[in-house]
Amino acid sequence: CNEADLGPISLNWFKELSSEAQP
Amino acid sequence: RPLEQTEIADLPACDSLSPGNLQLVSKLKNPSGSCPVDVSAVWWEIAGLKTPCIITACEYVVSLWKALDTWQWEKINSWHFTEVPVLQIVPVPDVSSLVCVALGNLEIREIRALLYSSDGAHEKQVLLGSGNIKAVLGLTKRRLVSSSGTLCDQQVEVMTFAEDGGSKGRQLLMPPEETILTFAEVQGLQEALLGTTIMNNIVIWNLNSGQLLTKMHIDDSYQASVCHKAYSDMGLLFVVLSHPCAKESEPLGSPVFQLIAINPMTSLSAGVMLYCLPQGQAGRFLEGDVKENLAAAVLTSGKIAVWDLLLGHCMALLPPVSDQSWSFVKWSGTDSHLLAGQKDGNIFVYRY
Repeated sequence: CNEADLGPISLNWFKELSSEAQP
Repeated sequence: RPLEQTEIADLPACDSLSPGNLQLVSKLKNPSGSCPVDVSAVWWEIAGLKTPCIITACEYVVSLWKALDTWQWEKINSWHFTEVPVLQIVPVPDVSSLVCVALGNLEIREIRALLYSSDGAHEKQVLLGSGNIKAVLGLTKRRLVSSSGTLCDQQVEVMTFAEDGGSKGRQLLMPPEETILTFAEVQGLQEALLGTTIMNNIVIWNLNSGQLLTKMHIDDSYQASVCHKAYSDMGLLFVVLSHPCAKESEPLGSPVFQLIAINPMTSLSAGVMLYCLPQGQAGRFLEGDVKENLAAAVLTSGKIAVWDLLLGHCMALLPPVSDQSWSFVKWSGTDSHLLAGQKDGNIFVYRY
């Protein structure tokens, strides 16, 4: 698949989403 | 030898188009009579040694079979149920001498842990949960996740096992506002748990904190997709789905499994690979199992098909044996074998 189609990628997505999500 | 033993069967006939890489090594003849529903391979401690065993589930009986030296099987214990039939076996990784089963009619009503020790002192069932259970999965680190209740009061719970099969602790995860169909662990991210929902969404939890991190919609081309495997790589989440509701008349053939990539930061997804049947083969996904890079499915045609997920090819097509359609298939959790079951109760063990 073309990575450009999926938007900006973060290798630390799990950590980033955990810090943004409701506790 | 006990009467309830197996025989070494002849290799089933494979047509020249589909010899595949499956080699029959053993046949387990289940004399229990009632309708077989599931099979699993587990480790069990017998006389102090961890031994590869097979668990078979019929409607009202779950049996434990020990491997003998000659690829034969000896039944060493059975657990009987009288009121609610068994729906599926729920193996729990990292746990030996214990297996869970889900019981119910159309939906799961109970989850039980089954224990047995060869000294006969600890043969028992432990009721782990009851009610309107929608989905259940055994997780690494001796854990079991289940979702129960209706949409308004849906509860997602992770239970950790104690040595005796009882509950050591329970933790609630934040429920999504839609019914969960299946769970999957995320390889490469030990503390992540994935769920698929009835609305064709994928949700991700943080198992440490119980947080619901994100809800991502996947392509509506295939409804009620079931997740068999998920892994995180290079910032993307890769998910192997099956499509029980896919039509056989798709222009690309019959997609049985699909690999999609999702960017969890943007919730955008893209199809990576469709796993279709070879030309000239018909059939839809009935049920299946994925282990590492191998996916196996029982098809509506009565055959079993095996794909290499990395190569994208269908590697083997196993026709019905003795005119008996296959009804379920599982990869062994103890080695690289495929366990295939028929409605008459026979279980075939293939080396791949």
